Amino acid sequence: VPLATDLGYRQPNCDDPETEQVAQVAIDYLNSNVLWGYKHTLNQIDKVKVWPRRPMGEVYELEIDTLETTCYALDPTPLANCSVRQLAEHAVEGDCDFHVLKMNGQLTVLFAKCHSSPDSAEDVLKVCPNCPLLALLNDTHVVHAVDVALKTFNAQSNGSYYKLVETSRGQRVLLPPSTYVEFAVAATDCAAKDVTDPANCNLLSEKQYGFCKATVFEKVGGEDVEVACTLFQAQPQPGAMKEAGPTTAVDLAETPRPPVLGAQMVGAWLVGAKM
Amino acid sequence: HEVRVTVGGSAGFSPCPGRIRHFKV
Repeated sequence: VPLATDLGYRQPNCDDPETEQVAQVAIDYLNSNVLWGYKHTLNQIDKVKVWPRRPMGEVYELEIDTLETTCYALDPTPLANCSVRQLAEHAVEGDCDFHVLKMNGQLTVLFAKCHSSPDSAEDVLKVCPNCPLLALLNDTHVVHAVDVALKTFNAQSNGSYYKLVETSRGQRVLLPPSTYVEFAVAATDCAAKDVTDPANCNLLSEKQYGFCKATVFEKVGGEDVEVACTLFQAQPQPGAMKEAGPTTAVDLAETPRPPVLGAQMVGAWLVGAKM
Repeated sequence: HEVRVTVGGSAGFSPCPGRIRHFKV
């Protein structure tokens, strides 16, 4: 590894096992702390600088490109089993900056900042001219589809009444005319069959999340709804630190909420920052 | 792969960015 003594840092190869190990710790940290959207996987290490740290250790400054997977953020499925969202599904990339401390052989994330953005419509249509593009999350068809799908799911449920946590994806499909949505739900203290006023139903203190995929087909005089939800057995603990070390700290209060229906399905999230 | 060479210092050879694991968006 070349040393850059005059610059104060060294620059290992982006594909060095050393760099990749640090990047993987960063990705694991990201997925352990992200509270909305989808898990992301490593796509490319853009830059790496390694700074000496006083009194001991080194700090890796990494720039990483990620890709959205199809696993919801709170899905306990290991990242290795999550599929990358393909270009035809309208892929979403993430640009991340990490600072990772290596001390006594232990890696600790000190800082993480990511910004996600969908592929351009032009690029998607280049690969797949008829593929549905991502719609705005506040698109009336998307909002309606989620509402109808959740009502359908609750009407068929023998268990808890589920409330919407987040709409994570929406696509308008031209043929057949329909709207495809993905959204997260959480169980309440109400039984689905007994609910008269959902406002009186509260999320359980020990959250039980689920993730739904639904399509609402437009028909003359009505609509057809197909909805399938996966309820997660174990409640993941968002923000639970896997890394150890006295300098590790995460301030979840700093974690922004999901993008509130912006002009694009774009989000940025600051996972934690403390040195 | 893009290969960057830093000149005018001892930073030397820095083969970054690394490989693309899936596809570029």
